[in-house]
Amino acid sequence: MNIFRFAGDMTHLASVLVLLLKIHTIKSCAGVSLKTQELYAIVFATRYLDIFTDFISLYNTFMKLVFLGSSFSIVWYMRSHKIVRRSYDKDQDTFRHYFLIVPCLLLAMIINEKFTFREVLWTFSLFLEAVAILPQLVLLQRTRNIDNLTGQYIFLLGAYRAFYIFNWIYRYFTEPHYVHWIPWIAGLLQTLLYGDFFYYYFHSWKNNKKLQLPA
Amino acid sequence: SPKQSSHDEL
Repeated sequence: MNIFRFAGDMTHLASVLVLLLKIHTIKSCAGVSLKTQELYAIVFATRYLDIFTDFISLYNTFMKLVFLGSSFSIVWYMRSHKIVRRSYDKDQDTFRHYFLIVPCLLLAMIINEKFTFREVLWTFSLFLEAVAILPQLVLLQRTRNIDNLTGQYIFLLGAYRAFYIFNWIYRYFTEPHYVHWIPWIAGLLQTLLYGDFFYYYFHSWKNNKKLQLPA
Repeated sequence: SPKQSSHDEL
């Protein structure tokens, strides 16, 4: 464990807790893309298949349970909670996220470190995580505005993956033979995808005005 | 078998 990875995990934890807390507190999910939340639930479900078979550390197992629990809770709130579901804007959240799942699955069948069921799903979860934010960014473009909590959610998500990149650099230089191109490339792509959002988020924060994403 | 190092991350 290194400071970058710990900072990344804490930022990631903060992003899901910020979102869960917002939805639980104000009983509204306005501006949040259910598609992105469903994709994240799939990401965690396919990445943590080894949660009961391979024990790495209490921290690792605890965090996996928190991420699984929070992502599925958010999906449950948005789909089934009688009050929250009313604020879900399904007419705007129309990104066909299955168009992301199939290519990621096919790509994971081709590019992976080992062609086993768990390894392919683990690789699939990395590719899917890289693009999972797309429905949320599309929804923001459509609704043109972003309330602070959703902005913080996306900002924290982007920051978590940026911290992980520093973690991979650190591990590359400190651990011999630590080379894993797949998570590195997927993680870099994911961080770049947040790039333009960061640009607009920073400028709106600096000029202290509501975030206006370009159409 | 030693846990694959890339799978020890979240």
